[in-house]
Amino acid sequence: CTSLVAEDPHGNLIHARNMDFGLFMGWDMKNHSWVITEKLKPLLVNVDFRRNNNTVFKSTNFAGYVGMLTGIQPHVFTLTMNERFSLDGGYIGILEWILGKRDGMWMSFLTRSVLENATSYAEAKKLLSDTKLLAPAYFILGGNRSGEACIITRSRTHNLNPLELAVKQGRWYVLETNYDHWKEPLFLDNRRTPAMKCMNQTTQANISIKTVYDVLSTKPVLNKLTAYTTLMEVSKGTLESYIRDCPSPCMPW
Amino acid sequence: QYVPPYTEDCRTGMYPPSGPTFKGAVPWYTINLELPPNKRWTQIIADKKDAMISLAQAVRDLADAFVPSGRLEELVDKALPLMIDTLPYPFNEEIKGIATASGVPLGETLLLNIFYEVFTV
Repeated sequence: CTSLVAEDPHGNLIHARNMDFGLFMGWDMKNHSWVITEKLKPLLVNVDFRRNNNTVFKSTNFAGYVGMLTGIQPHVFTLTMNERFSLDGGYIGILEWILGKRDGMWMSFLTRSVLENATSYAEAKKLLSDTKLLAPAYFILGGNRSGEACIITRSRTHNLNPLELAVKQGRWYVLETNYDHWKEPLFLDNRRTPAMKCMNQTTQANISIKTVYDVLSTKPVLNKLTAYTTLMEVSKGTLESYIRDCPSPCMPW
Repeated sequence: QYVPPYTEDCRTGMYPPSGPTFKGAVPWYTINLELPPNKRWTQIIADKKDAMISLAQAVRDLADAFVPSGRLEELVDKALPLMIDTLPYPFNEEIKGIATASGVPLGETLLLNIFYEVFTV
């Protein structure tokens, strides 16, 4: 996955992501594609979750999956999550759960609860930072005010080395793939450098939904695992998602 | 660049989406949170039932490729449903509703919902 939150010169926040899923889950030799990634694409839906006929939050989902990976609470905050691989992975959390130790939260149920119940950027940030999880994860959170965006790197128990937007110091966007931001990405899977190169080339003055879509359409940020691209603008309360394809030649991840 | 990682110059003018990297817009649905949890996803699943069955079959094929004896599939279908009521409300009820509406066995529907935790390793 690649997620980013960028602030334009007027203080508007744009949050976007490529959802990459299906690594090593069956390679289709004929079509040069990942089997599960292709099976997931027809399941994509945007959902407007309503209560008392008012929108509570909106999300992009795979039908049949009740948790949330991408969502917006209009005019309040935006949220995406990226997978964080670790030897202390979710299988340990699942084992603990089966054995009756159930003080951790399932990742996608937490994001759903936050989108449904949090009333501010600060509350969402606290819940995502402090709630014990069954599996490690990256949460990318954006607010609705200048400077409100962060990457929350989670182990199952801790929030590690959070990264915040800092426009005055020149950090007008935060960007996360699937590696800790304070470490180099795996050399075989470096989507961070090309994505940052395109963001820097775009410049803050020209950042918009359109130019962010350009960044997320550049290989290898766009790759064979990319199922969809989502663009969100919190101040307008908008979420738009597009099913993607990466014609060959294209990186498998 | 025609060798891996197939890096290219930063794209421009891709929006509005069209061309070979665009496969379509994602359709919109509404979910009423005042409905009982097991009814919330009924409309979506009615429209996406075939795609969901096809995904479940693909996962089954993968499981069979790794464990040809069928033991893994058996474990998912028999053991995982025992876990459903340990999951927090309303997610457990929503998953039950999806399994009923789609016809995909409860264990497999549950597996799809905990894929993330299973695959972070």
